[in-house]
Amino acid sequence: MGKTIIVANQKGGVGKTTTVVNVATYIASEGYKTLVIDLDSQGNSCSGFGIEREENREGLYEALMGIKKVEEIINPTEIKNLHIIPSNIHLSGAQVELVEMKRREYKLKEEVVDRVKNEYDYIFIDSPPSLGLLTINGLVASDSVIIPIQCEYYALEGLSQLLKTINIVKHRLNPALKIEGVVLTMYDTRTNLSKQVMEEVIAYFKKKVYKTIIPRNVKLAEAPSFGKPIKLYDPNSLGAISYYKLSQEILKNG
Amino acid sequence: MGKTIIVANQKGGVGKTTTVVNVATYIASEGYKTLVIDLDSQGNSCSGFGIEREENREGLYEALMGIKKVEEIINPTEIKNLHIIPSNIHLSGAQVELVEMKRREYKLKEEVVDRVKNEYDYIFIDSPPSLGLLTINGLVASDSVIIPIQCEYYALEGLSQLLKTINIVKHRLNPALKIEGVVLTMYDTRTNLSKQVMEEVIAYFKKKVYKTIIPRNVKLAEAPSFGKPIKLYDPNSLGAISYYKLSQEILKNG
Ligand SMILES: Nc1ncnc2c1ncn2[C@@H]1O[C@H](COP(=O)(O)OP(=O)(O)OP(=O)(O)O)[C@@H](O)[C@H]1O
Ligand SMILES: Nc1ncnc2c1ncn2[C@@H]1O[C@H](COP(=O)(O)OP(=O)(O)OP(=O)(O)O)[C@@H](O)[C@H]1O
Ligand SMILES: [Mg+2]
Ligand SMILES: [Mg+2]
Repeated sequence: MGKTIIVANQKGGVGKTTTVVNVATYIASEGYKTLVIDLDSQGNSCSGFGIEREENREGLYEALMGIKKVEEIINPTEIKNLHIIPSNIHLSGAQVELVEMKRREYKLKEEVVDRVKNEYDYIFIDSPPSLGLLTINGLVASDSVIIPIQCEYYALEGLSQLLKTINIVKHRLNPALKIEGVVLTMYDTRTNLSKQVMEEVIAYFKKKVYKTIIPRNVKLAEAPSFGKPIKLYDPNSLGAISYYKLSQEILKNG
Repeated sequence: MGKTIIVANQKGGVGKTTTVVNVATYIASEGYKTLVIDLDSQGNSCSGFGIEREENREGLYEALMGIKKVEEIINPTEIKNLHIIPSNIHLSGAQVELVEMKRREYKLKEEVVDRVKNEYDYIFIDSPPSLGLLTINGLVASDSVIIPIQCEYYALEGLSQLLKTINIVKHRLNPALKIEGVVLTMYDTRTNLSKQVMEEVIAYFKKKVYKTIIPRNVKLAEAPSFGKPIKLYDPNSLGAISYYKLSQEILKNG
Protein backbone atom coordinates (compact mmCIF):
# COMPACT_ATOMS: atom_id res chain seq x y z
CA MET A 1 0.00 0.00 0.00
CA GLY A 2 1.73 3.11 -1.22
CA LYS A 3 2.89 5.69 1.27
CA THR A 4 1.93 9.13 -0.06
CA ILE A 5 4.20 12.02 0.91
CA ILE A 6 3.70 15.65 -0.15
CA VAL A 7 6.70 17.99 -0.24
CA ALA A 8 5.27 21.39 0.66
CA ASN A 9 6.24 24.92 1.62
CA GLN A 10 4.55 28.03 0.26
CA LYS A 11 7.86 29.92 0.33
CA GLY A 12 9.20 29.93 -3.17
CA GLY A 13 12.44 28.40 -4.34
CA VAL A 14 13.26 26.40 -1.20
CA GLY A 15 13.98 23.11 -3.01
CA LYS A 16 10.58 21.36 -3.17
CA THR A 17 11.01 20.15 -6.74
CA THR A 18 14.70 19.32 -6.29
CA THR A 19 13.80 17.22 -3.25
CA VAL A 20 10.97 15.33 -4.98
CA VAL A 21 12.99 14.60 -8.14
CA ASN A 22 16.08 13.40 -6.31
CA VAL A 23 14.52 11.53 -3.38
CA ALA A 24 12.11 9.72 -5.72
CA THR A 25 15.01 8.70 -7.95
CA TYR A 26 17.09 7.20 -5.13
CA ILE A 27 14.08 5.40 -3.62
CA ALA A 28 13.09 3.95 -7.01
CA SER A 29 16.70 2.83 -7.50
CA GLU A 30 16.43 0.80 -4.29
CA GLY A 31 13.70 -1.21 -5.98
CA TYR A 32 10.61 0.55 -4.61
CA LYS A 33 7.86 1.25 -7.12
CA THR A 34 7.60 5.05 -7.03
CA LEU A 35 5.18 7.61 -8.48
CA VAL A 36 5.74 11.39 -8.69
CA ILE A 37 2.68 13.65 -9.00
CA ASP A 38 3.44 17.14 -10.29
CA LEU A 39 0.89 19.45 -8.70
CA ASP A 40 2.68 22.63 -9.85
CA SER A 41 1.53 24.05 -13.19
CA GLN A 42 5.10 25.16 -13.89
CA GLY A 43 5.93 21.52 -14.51
CA ASN A 44 9.43 21.68 -13.06
CA SER A 45 9.45 18.10 -11.79
CA CYS A 46 8.66 16.85 -15.30
CA SER A 47 11.66 18.62 -16.74
CA GLY A 48 13.77 17.43 -13.83
CA PHE A 49 13.28 13.98 -15.37
CA GLY A 50 13.84 15.18 -18.92
CA ILE A 51 10.16 15.09 -19.89
CA GLU A 52 9.49 18.13 -22.03
CA ARG A 53 6.40 20.20 -21.27
CA GLU A 54 3.95 19.85 -24.08
CA GLU A 55 1.18 22.41 -23.76
CA ASN A 56 -1.45 19.99 -24.96
CA ARG A 57 -0.37 16.76 -23.36
CA GLU A 58 -3.01 15.50 -20.98
CA GLY A 59 -1.97 15.46 -17.40
CA LEU A 60 -3.11 15.89 -13.86
CA TYR A 61 -5.69 18.55 -14.75
CA GLU A 62 -7.62 16.12 -16.98
CA ALA A 63 -7.66 13.48 -14.24
CA LEU A 64 -8.75 15.95 -11.54
CA MET A 65 -11.64 17.09 -13.72
CA GLY A 66 -12.61 13.51 -14.59
CA ILE A 67 -11.85 14.01 -18.32
CA LYS A 68 -9.24 11.23 -18.38
CA LYS A 69 -8.72 8.14 -16.25
CA VAL A 70 -5.64 8.35 -14.12
CA GLU A 71 -4.14 5.26 -15.85
CA GLU A 72 -4.16 7.22 -19.13
CA ILE A 73 -1.94 10.03 -17.82
CA ILE A 74 0.76 8.06 -16.03
CA ASN A 75 4.11 8.35 -17.86
CA PRO A 76 7.25 6.26 -17.42
CA THR A 77 10.62 7.99 -16.86
CA GLU A 78 14.12 6.83 -17.77
CA ILE A 79 14.49 5.59 -14.20
CA LYS A 80 13.42 2.00 -13.56
CA ASN A 81 10.49 1.74 -11.12
CA LEU A 82 9.70 5.46 -11.43
CA HIS A 83 6.54 6.87 -13.08
CA ILE A 84 5.25 10.43 -13.21
CA ILE A 85 1.86 12.14 -13.56
CA PRO A 86 2.76 15.36 -15.36
CA SER A 87 1.15 18.72 -14.76
CA ASN A 88 0.24 21.11 -17.54
CA ILE A 89 -0.63 24.74 -17.93
CA HIS A 90 -4.35 24.13 -17.38
CA LEU A 91 -3.59 23.23 -13.78
CA SER A 92 -3.18 26.90 -12.90
CA GLY A 93 -6.80 27.45 -13.90
CA ALA A 94 -7.94 24.45 -11.85
CA GLN A 95 -7.87 26.44 -8.59
CA VAL A 96 -10.83 28.58 -9.72
CA GLU A 97 -12.72 25.64 -11.21
CA LEU A 98 -12.27 23.48 -8.11
CA VAL A 99 -13.68 26.22 -5.83
CA GLU A 100 -17.16 25.66 -7.23
CA MET A 101 -17.10 21.85 -7.00
CA LYS A 102 -18.47 19.60 -4.26
CA ARG A 103 -15.79 17.83 -2.21
CA ARG A 104 -13.32 20.17 -3.85
CA GLU A 105 -10.58 19.33 -1.31
CA TYR A 106 -10.81 15.59 -2.06
CA LYS A 107 -10.47 15.65 -5.86
CA LEU A 108 -6.80 14.64 -5.95
CA LYS A 109 -7.39 11.93 -3.36
CA GLU A 110 -10.50 10.45 -4.94
CA GLU A 111 -9.78 10.89 -8.66
CA VAL A 112 -6.04 10.12 -8.57
CA VAL A 113 -4.26 8.90 -5.45
CA ASP A 114 -6.83 6.37 -4.15
CA ARG A 115 -6.99 4.79 -7.62
CA VAL A 116 -3.25 4.07 -7.88
CA LYS A 117 -2.06 3.82 -4.29
CA ASN A 118 -1.96 0.01 -4.36
CA GLU A 119 0.38 -0.12 -7.34
CA TYR A 120 3.21 1.90 -5.77
CA ASP A 121 5.31 1.67 -2.63
CA TYR A 122 5.92 5.43 -2.49
CA ILE A 123 4.04 8.37 -4.02
CA PHE A 124 5.67 11.83 -3.88
CA ILE A 125 3.68 14.99 -4.59
CA ASP A 126 5.52 18.16 -5.71
CA SER A 127 3.47 21.21 -4.74
CA PRO A 128 3.38 24.83 -5.95
CA PRO A 129 4.61 27.72 -3.75
CA SER A 130 1.17 28.50 -2.32
CA LEU A 131 -1.36 27.27 0.25
CA GLY A 132 -4.23 27.39 -2.20
CA LEU A 133 -6.71 24.68 -3.12
CA LEU A 134 -4.18 22.60 -5.09
CA THR A 135 -1.82 22.30 -2.13
CA ILE A 136 -4.81 21.61 0.16
CA ASN A 137 -5.78 18.78 -2.21
CA GLY A 138 -2.24 17.48 -1.90
CA LEU A 139 -2.34 17.57 1.92
CA VAL A 140 -5.69 15.77 1.96
CA ALA A 141 -4.39 13.05 -0.38
CA SER A 142 -1.20 12.44 1.63
CA ASP A 143 -0.21 10.36 4.64
CA SER A 144 2.54 12.82 5.57
CA VAL A 145 4.40 16.01 4.68
CA ILE A 146 8.10 16.69 4.11
CA ILE A 147 8.89 20.38 4.66
CA PRO A 148 12.03 21.67 2.91
CA ILE A 149 13.41 24.80 4.60
CA GLN A 150 16.01 26.89 2.81
CA CYS A 151 18.70 28.07 5.22
CA GLU A 152 17.91 31.72 4.73
CA TYR A 153 16.00 34.29 6.75
CA TYR A 154 12.88 34.83 4.61
CA ALA A 155 12.27 31.08 4.59
CA LEU A 156 11.57 31.10 8.34
CA GLU A 157 8.76 33.59 8.03
CA GLY A 158 6.10 31.49 6.41
CA LEU A 159 6.48 28.45 8.67
CA SER A 160 3.75 29.35 11.14
CA GLN A 161 1.28 29.81 8.28
CA LEU A 162 2.29 26.42 6.83
CA LEU A 163 1.91 24.63 10.17
CA LYS A 164 -1.46 26.27 10.76
CA THR A 165 -2.66 25.05 7.38
CA ILE A 166 -1.38 21.51 8.03
CA ASN A 167 -3.22 21.50 11.36
CA ILE A 168 -6.47 22.74 9.80
CA VAL A 169 -6.28 20.01 7.14
CA LYS A 170 -5.51 17.44 9.82
CA HIS A 171 -8.48 18.44 11.99
CA ARG A 172 -11.05 18.94 9.28
CA LEU A 173 -10.11 16.90 6.24
CA ASN A 174 -7.38 14.30 6.84
CA PRO A 175 -6.91 13.19 10.48
CA ALA A 176 -4.09 10.80 9.57
CA LEU A 177 -1.86 13.59 8.19
CA LYS A 178 1.46 13.97 10.03
CA ILE A 179 4.82 15.66 9.48
CA GLU A 180 7.17 13.10 7.97
CA GLY A 181 10.18 15.33 8.45
CA VAL A 182 11.85 18.69 7.94
CA VAL A 183 14.86 18.93 5.63
CA LEU A 184 17.31 21.86 5.66
CA THR A 185 18.29 22.83 2.11
CA MET A 186 20.89 25.04 0.40
CA TYR A 187 23.05 25.10 3.52
CA ASP A 188 26.03 27.36 2.86
CA THR A 189 28.98 26.56 5.14
CA ARG A 190 30.60 29.92 4.35
CA THR A 191 28.00 32.05 6.11
CA ASN A 192 26.72 32.38 9.64
CA LEU A 193 23.20 32.80 8.33
CA SER A 194 22.77 29.12 7.48
CA LYS A 195 23.95 28.08 10.92
CA GLN A 196 21.56 30.50 12.65
CA VAL A 197 18.60 29.28 10.60
CA MET A 198 19.56 25.64 11.27
CA GLU A 199 19.68 26.25 15.02
CA GLU A 200 16.25 27.92 14.99
CA VAL A 201 14.72 25.11 12.94
CA ILE A 202 16.16 22.38 15.17
CA ALA A 203 15.02 24.23 18.31
CA TYR A 204 11.48 24.35 16.91
CA PHE A 205 11.07 20.99 15.15
CA LYS A 206 13.49 18.94 17.31
CA LYS A 207 13.58 15.25 16.26
CA LYS A 208 11.53 15.91 13.11
CA VAL A 209 14.58 17.52 11.45
CA TYR A 210 16.46 15.06 9.26
CA LYS A 211 20.10 14.54 10.25
CA THR A 212 21.00 14.90 6.56
CA ILE A 213 21.43 18.54 5.58
CA ILE A 214 21.42 19.38 1.86
CA PRO A 215 24.32 21.76 1.04
CA ARG A 216 24.14 24.51 -1.59
CA ASN A 217 25.75 22.67 -4.50
CA VAL A 218 25.77 24.00 -8.04
CA LYS A 219 25.54 20.49 -9.53
CA LEU A 220 21.98 20.29 -8.18
CA ALA A 221 21.09 23.45 -10.10
CA GLU A 222 22.85 22.23 -13.26
CA ALA A 223 21.25 18.76 -13.40
CA PRO A 224 17.75 19.93 -14.49
CA SER A 225 19.22 21.70 -17.51
CA PHE A 226 20.32 18.25 -18.70
CA GLY A 227 16.93 16.76 -17.79
CA LYS A 228 18.51 14.41 -15.28
CA PRO A 229 18.22 13.78 -11.57
CA ILE A 230 21.51 14.26 -9.72
CA LYS A 231 22.09 10.48 -9.49
CA LEU A 232 22.42 10.35 -13.27
CA TYR A 233 24.08 13.76 -13.76
CA ASP A 234 26.81 13.70 -11.12
CA PRO A 235 26.41 10.83 -8.63
CA ASN A 236 29.61 11.66 -6.71
CA SER A 237 28.78 15.31 -6.09
CA LEU A 238 28.06 16.58 -2.58
CA GLY A 239 24.50 17.24 -3.71
CA ALA A 240 24.02 13.66 -4.86
CA ILE A 241 25.52 12.12 -1.73
CA SER A 242 23.32 14.27 0.51
CA TYR A 243 20.13 13.33 -1.35
CA TYR A 244 21.15 9.66 -1.24
CA LYS A 245 21.58 9.92 2.55
CA LEU A 246 18.26 11.74 2.91
CA SER A 247 16.51 8.98 0.95
CA GLN A 248 18.01 6.38 3.26
CA GLU A 249 16.70 8.29 6.30
CA ILE A 250 13.22 8.48 4.76
CA LEU A 251 13.23 4.73 4.03
CA LYS A 252 14.49 3.93 7.52
CA ASN A 253 11.65 5.88 9.13
CA GLY A 254 9.34 3.59 7.17
CA MET B 1 1.60 61.20 -10.64
CA GLY B 2 3.05 58.00 -9.24
CA LYS B 3 4.46 55.39 -11.56
CA THR B 4 3.23 51.98 -10.38
CA ILE B 5 5.51 49.01 -11.06
CA ILE B 6 4.79 45.42 -10.08
CA VAL B 7 7.66 42.99 -9.62
CA ALA B 8 6.27 39.64 -10.69
CA ASN B 9 7.23 36.07 -11.54
CA GLN B 10 5.30 33.00 -10.41
CA LYS B 11 8.54 31.04 -10.07
CA GLY B 12 9.41 30.97 -6.43
CA GLY B 13 12.54 32.41 -4.85
CA VAL B 14 13.82 34.39 -7.87
CA GLY B 15 14.39 37.65 -5.98
CA LYS B 16 11.06 39.51 -6.23
CA THR B 17 11.07 40.69 -2.63
CA THR B 18 14.81 41.41 -2.61
CA THR B 19 14.37 43.54 -5.76
CA VAL B 20 11.40 45.50 -4.37
CA VAL B 21 13.02 46.19 -1.00
CA ASN B 22 16.36 47.30 -2.42
CA VAL B 23 15.23 49.20 -5.51
CA ALA B 24 12.59 51.06 -3.49
CA THR B 25 15.24 52.02 -0.91
CA TYR B 26 17.69 53.44 -3.45
CA ILE B 27 14.95 55.33 -5.31
CA ALA B 28 13.58 56.80 -2.05
CA SER B 29 17.14 57.83 -1.13
CA GLU B 30 17.32 59.85 -4.34
CA GLY B 31 14.46 61.94 -3.00
CA TYR B 32 11.51 60.28 -4.76
CA LYS B 33 8.45 59.66 -2.61
CA THR B 34 8.09 55.90 -2.74
CA LEU B 35 5.46 53.41 -1.60
CA VAL B 36 5.85 49.63 -1.34
CA ILE B 37 2.71 47.45 -1.41
CA ASP B 38 3.20 43.94 -0.05
CA LEU B 39 0.80 41.71 -1.95
CA ASP B 40 2.33 38.49 -0.59
CA SER B 41 0.74 37.10 2.59
CA GLN B 42 4.16 35.88 3.73
CA GLY B 43 5.02 39.51 4.44
CA ASN B 44 8.67 39.24 3.45
CA SER B 45 8.94 42.81 2.19
CA CYS B 46 7.77 44.08 5.57
CA SER B 47 10.49 42.21 7.37
CA GLY B 48 13.00 43.35 4.75
CA PHE B 49 12.42 46.81 6.23
CA GLY B 50 12.49 45.57 9.81
CA ILE B 51 8.74 45.82 10.32
CA GLU B 52 7.71 42.80 12.37
CA ARG B 53 4.69 40.87 11.23
CA GLU B 54 1.90 41.26 13.72
CA GLU B 55 -0.88 38.80 13.01
CA ASN B 56 -3.59 41.27 13.89
CA ARG B 57 -2.20 44.47 12.45
CA GLU B 58 -4.46 45.78 9.74
CA GLY B 59 -2.99 45.75 6.33
CA LEU B 60 -3.71 45.38 2.68
CA TYR B 61 -6.46 42.82 3.24
CA GLU B 62 -8.57 45.30 5.21
CA ALA B 63 -8.19 47.94 2.49
CA LEU B 64 -9.01 45.49 -0.32
CA MET B 65 -12.18 44.45 1.47
CA GLY B 66 -13.14 48.05 2.23
CA ILE B 67 -12.88 47.54 6.00
CA LYS B 68 -10.20 50.22 6.40
CA LYS B 69 -9.32 53.30 4.35
CA VAL B 70 -6.00 53.00 2.63
CA GLU B 71 -4.64 56.04 4.55
CA GLU B 72 -5.14 54.09 7.78
CA ILE B 73 -2.86 51.23 6.77
CA ILE B 74 0.10 53.11 5.33
CA ASN B 75 3.18 52.72 7.56
CA PRO B 76 6.42 54.72 7.53
CA THR B 77 9.77 52.89 7.40
CA GLU B 78 13.16 53.95 8.75
CA ILE B 79 14.02 55.17 5.24
CA LYS B 80 13.14 58.77 4.47
CA ASN B 81 10.55 59.10 1.68
CA LEU B 82 9.61 55.44 1.90
CA HIS B 83 6.24 54.10 3.13
CA ILE B 84 4.83 50.60 3.08
CA ILE B 85 1.38 49.00 3.02
CA PRO B 86 1.95 45.75 4.91
CA SER B 87 0.32 42.43 4.10
CA ASN B 88 -1.00 40.07 6.75
CA ILE B 89 -2.01 36.45 7.01
CA HIS B 90 -5.62 37.20 6.00
CA LEU B 91 -4.39 38.07 2.53
CA SER B 92 -3.98 34.38 1.70
CA GLY B 93 -7.72 33.94 2.23
CA ALA B 94 -8.49 36.98 0.07
CA GLN B 95 -8.11 34.99 -3.16
CA VAL B 96 -11.22 32.93 -2.43
CA GLU B 97 -13.21 35.92 -1.17
CA LEU B 98 -12.29 38.05 -4.21
CA VAL B 99 -13.49 35.38 -6.64
CA GLU B 100 -17.11 36.05 -5.67
CA MET B 101 -16.89 39.86 -5.88
CA LYS B 102 -17.85 42.13 -8.79
CA ARG B 103 -14.88 43.83 -10.50
CA ARG B 104 -12.70 41.42 -8.55
CA GLU B 105 -9.65 42.15 -10.71
CA TYR B 106 -9.85 45.90 -9.99
CA LYS B 107 -9.99 45.83 -6.17
CA LEU B 108 -6.35 46.75 -5.62
CA LYS B 109 -6.50 49.45 -8.25
CA GLU B 110 -9.76 51.04 -7.09
CA GLU B 111 -9.52 50.58 -3.31
CA VAL B 112 -5.78 51.24 -2.93
CA VAL B 113 -3.58 52.41 -5.79
CA ASP B 114 -5.88 55.01 -7.41
CA ARG B 115 -6.42 56.61 -3.98
CA VAL B 116 -2.73 57.20 -3.25
CA LYS B 117 -1.09 57.40 -6.66
CA ASN B 118 -0.88 61.21 -6.57
CA GLU B 119 1.07 61.27 -3.33
CA TYR B 120 4.00 59.17 -4.53
CA ASP B 121 6.49 59.33 -7.38
CA TYR B 122 6.98 55.55 -7.44
CA ILE B 123 4.85 52.68 -6.18
CA PHE B 124 6.37 49.16 -6.11
CA ILE B 125 4.21 46.06 -5.66
CA ASP B 126 5.81 42.86 -4.33
CA SER B 127 3.80 39.88 -5.55
CA PRO B 128 3.44 36.27 -4.38
CA PRO B 129 4.85 33.33 -6.41
CA SER B 130 1.61 32.66 -8.28
CA LEU B 131 -0.55 33.94 -11.14
CA GLY B 132 -3.72 33.92 -9.07
CA LEU B 133 -6.20 36.70 -8.45
CA LEU B 134 -3.89 38.71 -6.18
CA THR B 135 -1.15 38.93 -8.83
CA ILE B 136 -3.80 39.70 -11.47
CA ASN B 137 -4.97 42.58 -9.22
CA GLY B 138 -1.38 43.75 -9.09
CA LEU B 139 -1.01 43.66 -12.88
CA VAL B 140 -4.28 45.56 -13.34
CA ALA B 141 -3.20 48.26 -10.87
CA SER B 142 0.25 48.76 -12.45
CA ASP B 143 1.66 50.80 -15.29
CA SER B 144 4.43 48.26 -15.88
CA VAL B 145 6.06 45.02 -14.78
CA ILE B 146 9.62 44.23 -13.76
CA ILE B 147 10.38 40.50 -14.21
CA PRO B 148 13.24 39.14 -12.08
CA ILE B 149 14.72 35.96 -13.59
CA GLN B 150 17.01 33.79 -11.49
CA CYS B 151 19.95 32.53 -13.55
CA GLU B 152 18.99 28.89 -13.16
CA TYR B 153 17.28 26.39 -15.41
CA TYR B 154 13.91 25.94 -13.71
CA ALA B 155 13.41 29.70 -13.74
CA LEU B 156 13.18 29.68 -17.56
CA GLU B 157 10.26 27.29 -17.61
CA GLY B 158 7.48 29.48 -16.34
CA LEU B 159 8.26 32.49 -18.52
CA SER B 160 5.81 31.68 -21.31
CA GLN B 161 2.99 31.32 -18.78
CA LEU B 162 3.91 34.66 -17.20
CA LEU B 163 4.01 36.45 -20.56
CA LYS B 164 0.69 34.92 -21.57
CA THR B 165 -0.89 36.17 -18.36
CA ILE B 166 0.58 39.66 -18.84
CA ASN B 167 -0.84 39.74 -22.38
CA ILE B 168 -4.29 38.61 -21.25
CA VAL B 169 -4.35 41.32 -18.58
CA LYS B 170 -3.17 43.85 -21.13
CA HIS B 171 -5.87 42.95 -23.66
CA ARG B 172 -8.80 42.53 -21.27
CA LEU B 173 -8.18 44.56 -18.14
CA ASN B 174 -5.31 47.07 -18.39
CA PRO B 175 -4.36 48.16 -21.94
CA ALA B 176 -1.60 50.46 -20.68
CA LEU B 177 0.37 47.62 -19.05
CA LYS B 178 3.88 47.12 -20.43
CA ILE B 179 7.09 45.34 -19.49
CA GLU B 180 9.32 47.82 -17.70
CA GLY B 181 12.28 45.51 -17.82
CA VAL B 182 13.78 42.11 -17.09
CA VAL B 183 16.47 41.76 -14.44
CA LEU B 184 18.80 38.77 -14.16
CA THR B 185 19.30 37.78 -10.52
CA MET B 186 21.58 35.48 -8.51
CA TYR B 187 24.12 35.37 -11.32
CA ASP B 188 26.93 33.01 -10.30
CA THR B 189 30.16 33.71 -12.17
CA ARG B 190 31.57 30.31 -11.21
CA THR B 191 29.16 28.25 -13.30
CA ASN B 192 28.31 27.96 -16.97
CA LEU B 193 24.66 27.64 -16.09
CA SER B 194 24.23 31.33 -15.28
CA LYS B 195 25.87 32.32 -18.56
CA GLN B 196 23.62 29.97 -20.56
CA VAL B 197 20.48 31.28 -18.90
CA MET B 198 21.63 34.89 -19.43
CA GLU B 199 22.19 34.27 -23.14
CA GLU B 200 18.73 32.72 -23.55
CA VAL B 201 17.04 35.57 -21.70
CA ILE B 202 18.84 38.25 -23.73
CA ALA B 203 18.03 36.43 -26.99
CA TYR B 204 14.36 36.44 -26.05
CA PHE B 205 13.83 39.80 -24.34
CA LYS B 206 16.55 41.77 -26.17
CA LYS B 207 16.63 45.45 -25.11
CA LYS B 208 14.17 44.86 -22.25
CA VAL B 209 16.94 43.17 -20.23
CA TYR B 210 18.62 45.59 -17.82
CA LYS B 211 22.35 46.00 -18.35
CA THR B 212 22.78 45.61 -14.58
CA ILE B 213 22.98 41.97 -13.55
CA ILE B 214 22.48 41.12 -9.87
CA PRO B 215 25.20 38.66 -8.70
CA ARG B 216 24.60 35.94 -6.12
CA ASN B 217 25.89 37.73 -3.02
CA VAL B 218 25.42 36.39 0.50
CA LYS B 219 25.11 39.91 1.95
CA LEU B 220 21.75 40.22 0.16
CA ALA B 221 20.54 37.10 1.97
CA GLU B 222 21.91 38.26 5.32
CA ALA B 223 20.43 41.78 5.25
CA PRO B 224 16.78 40.73 5.91
CA SER B 225 17.81 38.91 9.09
CA PHE B 226 18.84 42.32 10.40
CA GLY B 227 15.64 43.92 9.08
CA LYS B 228 17.61 46.21 6.80
CA PRO B 229 17.82 46.85 3.07
CA ILE B 230 21.27 46.26 1.66
CA LYS B 231 21.99 50.03 1.51
CA LEU B 232 21.86 50.15 5.31
CA TYR B 233 23.33 46.70 6.00
CA ASP B 234 26.37 46.68 3.71
CA PRO B 235 26.37 49.54 1.21
CA ASN B 236 29.75 48.62 -0.31
CA SER B 237 28.93 44.99 -1.04
CA LEU B 238 28.60 43.74 -4.62
CA GLY B 239 24.90 43.17 -3.94
CA ALA B 240 24.39 46.78 -2.85
CA ILE B 241 26.33 48.27 -5.77
CA SER B 242 24.36 46.19 -8.28
CA TYR B 243 20.99 47.22 -6.83
CA TYR B 244 22.12 50.85 -6.79
CA LYS B 245 23.02 50.57 -10.50
CA LEU B 246 19.72 48.86 -11.28
CA SER B 247 17.82 51.67 -9.55
CA GLN B 248 19.69 54.22 -11.65
CA GLU B 249 18.69 52.35 -14.82
CA ILE B 250 15.06 52.28 -13.76
CA LEU B 251 15.09 55.99 -13.00
CA LYS B 252 16.81 56.75 -16.31
CA ASN B 253 14.12 54.90 -18.27
CA GLY B 254 11.66 57.29 -16.64
N1 LIG C 1 20.89 22.35 -2.65
C1 LIG C 1 20.87 23.13 -3.73
N2 LIG C 1 21.99 23.75 -4.12
C2 LIG C 1 22.00 24.58 -5.19
N3 LIG C 1 20.91 24.86 -5.93
C3 LIG C 1 19.76 24.28 -5.58
C4 LIG C 1 19.66 23.38 -4.48
N4 LIG C 1 18.38 22.95 -4.39
C5 LIG C 1 17.71 23.55 -5.39
N5 LIG C 1 18.53 24.33 -6.11
C6 LIG C 1 18.17 25.21 -7.23
O1 LIG C 1 17.50 26.32 -6.64
C7 LIG C 1 16.34 26.67 -7.41
C8 LIG C 1 15.10 26.47 -6.55
O2 LIG C 1 14.89 25.11 -6.27
P1 LIG C 1 13.50 24.38 -6.62
O3 LIG C 1 13.00 24.85 -7.93
O4 LIG C 1 13.67 22.93 -6.41
O5 LIG C 1 12.61 24.99 -5.45
P2 LIG C 1 11.02 24.93 -5.32
O6 LIG C 1 10.72 25.07 -3.88
O7 LIG C 1 10.51 23.74 -6.02
O8 LIG C 1 10.59 26.27 -6.12
P3 LIG C 1 9.06 26.71 -6.42
O9 LIG C 1 8.63 27.36 -5.15
O10 LIG C 1 9.15 27.68 -7.57
O11 LIG C 1 8.32 25.47 -6.77
C9 LIG C 1 16.36 25.77 -8.63
O12 LIG C 1 17.00 26.47 -9.68
C10 LIG C 1 17.22 24.57 -8.21
O13 LIG C 1 17.89 24.01 -9.27
N1 LIG D 1 21.32 38.19 -5.44
C1 LIG D 1 21.14 37.41 -4.38
N2 LIG D 1 22.18 36.77 -3.85
C2 LIG D 1 22.01 35.94 -2.79
N3 LIG D 1 20.83 35.69 -2.19
C3 LIG D 1 19.76 36.31 -2.69
C4 LIG D 1 19.83 37.21 -3.79
N4 LIG D 1 18.58 37.67 -4.05
C5 LIG D 1 17.77 37.09 -3.15
N5 LIG D 1 18.47 36.29 -2.32
C6 LIG D 1 17.95 35.42 -1.26
O1 LIG D 1 17.31 34.34 -1.93
C7 LIG D 1 16.06 34.04 -1.32
C8 LIG D 1 14.95 34.27 -2.32
O2 LIG D 1 14.83 35.65 -2.62
P1 LIG D 1 13.42 36.40 -2.45
O3 LIG D 1 12.75 35.94 -1.22
O4 LIG D 1 13.66 37.84 -2.62
O5 LIG D 1 12.66 35.82 -3.72
P2 LIG D 1 11.12 35.92 -4.04
O6 LIG D 1 11.00 35.77 -5.50
O7 LIG D 1 10.56 37.12 -3.41
O8 LIG D 1 10.55 34.60 -3.30
P3 LIG D 1 8.97 34.20 -3.20
O9 LIG D 1 8.69 33.55 -4.51
O10 LIG D 1 8.90 33.22 -2.05
O11 LIG D 1 8.22 35.44 -2.95
C9 LIG D 1 15.96 34.93 -0.09
O12 LIG D 1 16.42 34.21 1.02
C10 LIG D 1 16.89 36.10 -0.41
O13 LIG D 1 17.44 36.66 0.74
MG1 LIG E 1 9.02 23.64 -7.51
MG1 LIG F 1 8.87 37.28 -2.12
